[in-house]
Amino acid sequence: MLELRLVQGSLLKKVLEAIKELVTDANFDCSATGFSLQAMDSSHVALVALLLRSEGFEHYRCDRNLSMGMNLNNVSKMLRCAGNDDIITLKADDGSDTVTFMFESPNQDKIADFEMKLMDIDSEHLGIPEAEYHAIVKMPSAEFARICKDLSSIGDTVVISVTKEGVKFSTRGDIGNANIVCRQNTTVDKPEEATIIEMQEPVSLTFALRYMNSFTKATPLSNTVTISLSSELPVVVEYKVADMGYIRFYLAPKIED
Amino acid sequence: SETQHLLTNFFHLS
Repeated sequence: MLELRLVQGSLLKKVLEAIKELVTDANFDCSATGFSLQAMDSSHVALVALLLRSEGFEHYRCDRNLSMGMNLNNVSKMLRCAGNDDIITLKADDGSDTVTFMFESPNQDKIADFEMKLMDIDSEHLGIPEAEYHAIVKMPSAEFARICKDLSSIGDTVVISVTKEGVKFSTRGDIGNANIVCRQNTTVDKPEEATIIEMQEPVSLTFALRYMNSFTKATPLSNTVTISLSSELPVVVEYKVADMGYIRFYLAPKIED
Repeated sequence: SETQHLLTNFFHLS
């Protein structure tokens, strides 16, 4: 028996919008720790890791570990039927091949349930080792989204370089090239507007902008984004999901032959 | 030119 009640149902709606472009089908795993997902995109270049901790749910019942295969486009179709203020409850019986999404309006005058068929998915789970990152950049998520969008109108790849001067996003294409430098800036009115750069050593890596743009679909989840870089390692682009968890996107770098 | 690496070059299937 599985029953997860999320008062801030809009978080789940935003999570689905954030990942459905990157991944088509995925297994959602439920355990005592929380509700999680790990899935690679079809070309095995990018990975999304989601964790919503059990403490973040108003009610969290998961009698045994359960893996539920879902088509994310179909989940998104279901969740789009929930109002932004609705409370969302996920329910599944042991051994059932369906999951039920229950939507309750805030004043309880409308209750809907949508039952969705589950599917068998052969999932490939990657072991992601703990890593020490050479540079960690925390910046406003809207700013990062704007940079990725702007650069993708010029080129296909972005070089992200962190030095003590700041973080530089560069691209080049047929029509020309572009460089955007963001300096550390902590003298802002609100903490979420700050750009904070923690650098152990300079790092410069190249990534496909198409994937970066896909990650920025998570922007509505959080005012800030954290970008962790190490030479010779995939970048981690992390968005917090309120105080209950995170979405982390991993992207393998392009490396000079 | 640059080669797009796969995640499996860095992380192993578990």
